[in-house]
Amino acid sequence: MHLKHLEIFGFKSFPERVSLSFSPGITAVAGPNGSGKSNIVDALLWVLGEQSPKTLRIGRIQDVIFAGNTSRKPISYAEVSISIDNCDGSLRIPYSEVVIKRSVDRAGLCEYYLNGTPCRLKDIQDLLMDTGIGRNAYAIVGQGKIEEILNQRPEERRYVLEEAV
Amino acid sequence: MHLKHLEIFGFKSFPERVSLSFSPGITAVAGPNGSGKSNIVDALLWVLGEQSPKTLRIGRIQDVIFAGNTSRKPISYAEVSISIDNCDGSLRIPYSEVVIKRSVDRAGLCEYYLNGTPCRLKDIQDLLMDTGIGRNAYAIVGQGKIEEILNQRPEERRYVLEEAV
Amino acid sequence: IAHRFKESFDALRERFKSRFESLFGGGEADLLLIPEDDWVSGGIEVIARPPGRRVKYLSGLSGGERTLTGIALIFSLLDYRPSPFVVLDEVEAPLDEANAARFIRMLKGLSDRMQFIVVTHQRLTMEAADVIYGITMEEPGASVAVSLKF
Amino acid sequence: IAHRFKESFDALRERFKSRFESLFGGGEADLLLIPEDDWVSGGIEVIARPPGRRVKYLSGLSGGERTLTGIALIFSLLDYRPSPFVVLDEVEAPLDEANAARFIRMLKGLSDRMQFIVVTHQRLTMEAADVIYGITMEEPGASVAVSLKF
Ligand SMILES: Nc1ncnc2c1ncn2[C@@H]1O[C@H](COP(=O)(O)OP(=O)(O)OP(=O)(O)O)[C@@H](O)[C@H]1O
Ligand SMILES: Nc1ncnc2c1ncn2[C@@H]1O[C@H](COP(=O)(O)OP(=O)(O)OP(=O)(O)O)[C@@H](O)[C@H]1O
Ligand SMILES: [Mg+2]
Ligand SMILES: [Mg+2]
Repeated sequence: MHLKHLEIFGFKSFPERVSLSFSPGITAVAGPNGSGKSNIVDALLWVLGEQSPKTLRIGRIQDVIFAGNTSRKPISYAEVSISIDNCDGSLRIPYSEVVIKRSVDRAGLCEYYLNGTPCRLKDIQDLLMDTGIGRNAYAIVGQGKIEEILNQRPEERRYVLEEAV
Repeated sequence: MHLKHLEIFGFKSFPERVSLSFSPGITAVAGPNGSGKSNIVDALLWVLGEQSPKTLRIGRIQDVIFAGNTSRKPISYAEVSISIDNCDGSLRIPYSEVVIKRSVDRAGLCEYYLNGTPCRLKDIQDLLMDTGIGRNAYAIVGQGKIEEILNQRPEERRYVLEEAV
Repeated sequence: IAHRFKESFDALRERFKSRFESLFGGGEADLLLIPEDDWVSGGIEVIARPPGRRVKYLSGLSGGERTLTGIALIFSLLDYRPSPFVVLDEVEAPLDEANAARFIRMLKGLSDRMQFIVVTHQRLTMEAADVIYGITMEEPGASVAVSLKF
Repeated sequence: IAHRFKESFDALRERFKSRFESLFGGGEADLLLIPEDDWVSGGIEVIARPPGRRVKYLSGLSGGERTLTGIALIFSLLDYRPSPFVVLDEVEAPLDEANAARFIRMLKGLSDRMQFIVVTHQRLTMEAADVIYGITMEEPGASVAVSLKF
C-alpha cells in the first residue's frame, strides 16, 4: 500500500488548491524557509487523523484554516484529501483505491469521508491502525523530532516499542 | 579587547596540543561531524570560567579530560589557555595581553592562572564581568541554543536582559 | 507480556546495532533494559560509541553524531515494524557530506519496500528522489507547488 | 528599578524590530511586556510576523523563520549591550540560501566592532571569514586543527 495523491485546499499557507502526486519510492519536497513544506507534512498528518495541536504546531483546531495574507482575507474552511493505493489489501476495505478526506470550519467542526461516504474519525483511525500507520511513532519524523526522540525517557521508548508491536 | 590565541591540551577530543589564532574579525571553524568543533567552543567556555556540566555537555568536571581512543590511553590532565588583547584596557588589570589558564586533574581539582600567577576562579569571573563577557547570555550561542532561547519563558527573558544591563 | 516484550526488544536491539554500524561505518551501539531484567516495566536506554572513540554516553556525542544515532534508532524500528510510508522533515540537516551520503544510500536501499516523503534543503537528497516538488510563495503567504526535474 | 528596566526594554524592543525587518526583508516583530505595565516583574514575550503573513504566534513560524527570529533577538541584545566577542555554533544550519546570505551580510557589517568565532558547515559562511580552521580526525577520536585558505 502507498500514498498516491495529496490535495490541500485552504489548509495553513495553501489558499489555492494544491495537488501532489507521490512516487511509490522517494519523493523530495524542497523550497525556501517558510514556503510551506512542513505545512504539507502537517496536512498529511491531519488528514490521517492527527489530533494533537502541539504536533500540528497550532493552538486550536481552527488555526489550520488559511488565516489570510496581506492580499487575501482569511477563509472559512480547510479541506485535505489523500488517495491511497490499496491493491495489496492492507486496508481492510474492499477498494483498490481509498480516499480519505477531512475538513474543518471556523467553528472547529471536522467532517470525515471515506471514498466520499461520511464517517467518524474513529473509522479512519481503526482502518489505519492495522496497517502500521499510526502505530509506528517513528514513521513521521517532523522537524526537530530526532532531538526529541534522543531526549525521551527510557519508559517512553519502551512505550513506543510496545505500540509498534 | 579581543581573543588572540586559544591553546587546548588534553581537553575532550584533543590529546595533542592544538593552537588556534583568532581573527579580530571573523574566524570560521569547519570540519566533519564529531571532529571537535563544538569541543573548541566548550574549551573556550571552560577556560573563561563556565561551571555548568550541562552547558559543557558533560556529567562531571573530569569528563573534559581526554578519555582515550582505540589507540591511546586516557590521560590524567586537561589544560586550556586563552590569550586576550587588552590594549584598550577593558580588562581592569595593567597588562596589554592577558593570559587565562585553567587545568583539571582526574580528581576534579581545577587550577587557575592569570598571566602565569595562580588565582581563584572568582578572580577570573570578576575580571571578565566588567567587560560584558559572561553578562550577555546570548554572546555564546551553542548548537541548538536558538531553539532554547525561543522556548524560554517570559520571566527568563527578562532575567537575560537584566543581567546584560 | 514480559516474554513478548523481550522478543521485540531483542529484535530491535539487533537491528539498532547493525543500523548504527552501517551508518557510522564502524563503532558500536546498544540498547539496554533499565533496570536490568525488568521485562515487565523496564525502559529502553540508548548507548552509542562512534568509531575510534571510547566515550559512550549520548550527551557526549556531537550534533551530527546524535542525529545519525537517532536515525539508526528510527530505522531499526522501521526494519522491525515497517510502516507503508515514512515522512522525514529535514532530518539530515546536521549531517556532513559523508554522513548524508550514507543516509541517502540507506534510504535508496529501503525505497523498494517503503515509500519515503522527504522534506529537504539538500541537493544530494533531491538527487536521490524520483519525484521532486518545489514549494514557493510567488505571492507572500500563499504556497504553491511545482513539479521539478533535474 | 522599574524605570531602568523600562529604559532597557524600550531600547531592546527598538533594535529587535529593526533587526527583524532587515533580516526578513520586511514583516514586523515586537517585544511585549507580560503582564502589561508590570515593569517591576513582568516578562518579555516575542511576537513575529514574516513579510506577507498575518500569523503572529512564534509556534506557527517555520523552522527557518524561528531561527532567523532568534538570531534577530540575539543580535538586538548585542546591539544594545555589545560583547567583545561572539561565538556561534552552526546557528545558520536551518536557513535557506537567501536568509543565510542576509545573515552573513549582517555578521560582516558588525565584524568591525565585534569579534566573531563561527562554527559552520556552510561554504558561504566560510567565505565571509578572514581566518578558517579545518578540524579533522586523521586518527579517530583525536582532533587536530589546520589553518585553511581558499
Ligand atoms: N493558518 C495559516 N494561515 C496562513 N499561513 C499560515 C497558517 N499557518 C501557518 N502559516 C504560515 O506558514 C509558514 C510556515 O510554513 P512551513 O512551516 O511549512 O515552512 P517550511 O517550508 O517548512 O520552512 P522551513 O524550511 O523554514 O522549515 C509560516 O510563515 C506561517 O506564517
Ligand atoms: N573527554 C573526551 N575524550 C575523548 N573524546 C571526547 C571527549 N568528550 C567528547 N569527545 C568526543 O568528541 C566528539 C564530539 O566532538 P564535537 O561535539 O566537537 O563535534 P563537532 O565537530 O561539533 O561535530 P558536529 O558537526 O556533528 O556538531 C565526540 O565524538 C565525542 O566522543
Ligand atoms: Mg519546515
Ligand atoms: Mg558541533
